Amino acid sequence: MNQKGGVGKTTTTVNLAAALARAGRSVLLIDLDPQAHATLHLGVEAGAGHATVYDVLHDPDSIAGAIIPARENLNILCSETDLAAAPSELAASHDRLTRLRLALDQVRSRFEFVLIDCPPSLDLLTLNGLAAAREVFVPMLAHFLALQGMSKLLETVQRVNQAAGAADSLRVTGVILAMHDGSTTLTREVVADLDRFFEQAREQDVPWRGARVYRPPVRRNIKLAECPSFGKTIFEYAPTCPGALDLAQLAETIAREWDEF
Amino acid sequence: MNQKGGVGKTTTTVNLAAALARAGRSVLLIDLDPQAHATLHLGVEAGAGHATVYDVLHDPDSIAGAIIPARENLNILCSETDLAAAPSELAASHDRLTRLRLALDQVRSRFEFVLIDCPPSLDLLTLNGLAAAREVFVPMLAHFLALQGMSKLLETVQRVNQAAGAADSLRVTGVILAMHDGSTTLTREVVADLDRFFEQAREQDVPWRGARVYRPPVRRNIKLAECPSFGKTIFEYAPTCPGALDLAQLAETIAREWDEF
Ligand SMILES: Nc1ncnc2c1ncn2[C@@H]1O[C@H](COP(=O)(O)OP(=O)(O)OP(=O)(O)O)[C@@H](O)[C@H]1O
Ligand SMILES: Nc1ncnc2c1ncn2[C@@H]1O[C@H](COP(=O)(O)OP(=O)(O)OP(=O)(O)O)[C@@H](O)[C@H]1O
Ligand SMILES: [Mg+2]
Ligand SMILES: [Mg+2]
Repeated sequence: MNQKGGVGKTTTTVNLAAALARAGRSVLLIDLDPQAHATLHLGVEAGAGHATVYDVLHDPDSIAGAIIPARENLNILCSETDLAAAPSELAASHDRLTRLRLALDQVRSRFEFVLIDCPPSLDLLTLNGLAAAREVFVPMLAHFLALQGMSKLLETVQRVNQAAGAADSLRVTGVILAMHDGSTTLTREVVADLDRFFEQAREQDVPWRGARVYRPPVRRNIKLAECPSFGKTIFEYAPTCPGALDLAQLAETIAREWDEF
Repeated sequence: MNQKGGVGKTTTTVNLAAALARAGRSVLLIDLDPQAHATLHLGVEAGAGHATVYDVLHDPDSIAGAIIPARENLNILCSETDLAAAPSELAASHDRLTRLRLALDQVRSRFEFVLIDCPPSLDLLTLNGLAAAREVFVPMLAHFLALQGMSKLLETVQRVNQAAGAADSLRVTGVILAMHDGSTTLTREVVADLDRFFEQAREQDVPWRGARVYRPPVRRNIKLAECPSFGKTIFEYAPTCPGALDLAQLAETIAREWDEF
């Protein structure tokens, strides 16, 4: 997640989910953004008669029927634009921040990986995503404005842990550099800043202890921006392009780390 | 405004405001995003003792004291991260969508141009921005996912007009292409799509009748991403770079159109 807009959250989440599924892992992708871009990216007809995450937040028990297959080994809980109303509709409910977790607990055992694409905010939707998750990956564009939001993002993760009562239930696993252009001084400085920050946190008792900036970065590559218009993942659209190679490698690293955990 | 994240809203708003101010126009910039990036971009110490737009939404009469000078001819109503709580805090107020308009009406006559930077969502903050505005400019990255949100954005503008009772109070003036790379097929197709769409709307009775895609686009240019880290506008940081030339030209076009209106 990342409250900064346009840093590659959806592109990373969808293609990472696809890469893990292609490697034979069973994956659930949850689209928690009212823009429904993850749903669109996979070419799934949003709201075409089946239930979406909007319905599930209102009735967590409906989750089993709302999950639909998108690719082999890859299932999706779709979004729809009505989801934008959920924060105000659920404002008075005492369990408004843990609805998704309640729902996910009913199906979690069916999947090895559950990836959640969040909207660009720290509102009720993103907080539901954090409460339901075990690990946080932060897609990041190595620019100054995107870097600024990091402290607020980390503070929010800490608050979610405190609210949950278990201090280490949610951890920040790392930053994924997206749309990366390593040739500029700016991006190099931002990456160096991030590396230094995580280095210093290595021994601290914080949710981002042991987090790191994943290598290789996902390079800027127009094919990653083209494939959603065909409802395809990068592996279906341009399997040998730099974007596909970077994301496949990222998926391999994440799967290996998870297996060793 | 544009609910899609990372399409250049803040960069365009701040530098357009600066260009208009440098041309001798009196400008007010309102930062309506809890990320407070427009405030940061101008190097203003957010929340350093003075009131912000968060306070103004809670007490519209406090606006006069909250506006502070940022540059010659350029004043700002700052944001702060607490603003993220405003949508839920104001949820029960009958006038929650027109608070900013109520406030702005008290100071509007002091400025020739008022530019509002909105967050990446269609929530209460953006709706306040739309209710307070006369014209909408849509910063846009010429990619597929950014194009998808257009219909929802235009629908929202129509709804704001219906709620205000005056059908033509808010109009969509045009799209500003940001981070533009005209060399790819994808961006050319997206721009052609937008041109066609606005061409067909020329005679329709809709808020975007007569809207167009502004030329020249603002080209991708790393200096535009560097200048916020120094709290400078592009004109202070790299006045002859392509980004500065594109934004200065855009400001000239907008000012001329406004004068002829
Ligand atoms: N590596 C890449 N190279 C080129 N374009 C990319 C890359 N990754 C993403 N994009 C494009 O950049 C834009 C932003 O990416 P994306 O929509 O995934 O970000 P996001 O963080 O999900 O945005 P939002 O905050 O609106 O949810 C999209 O148009 C996408 O197609
Ligand atoms: N023309 C440009 N060339 C290169 N980089 C740019 C350009 N315009 C903006 N940027 C950079 O791209 C990123 C996104 O721009 P910006 O933050 O202005 O978008 P936004 O729509 O305001 O994002 P958000 O949705 O988070 O509010 C920033 O890091 C900014 O510095
Ligand atoms: Mg997204
Ligand atoms: Mg912004």
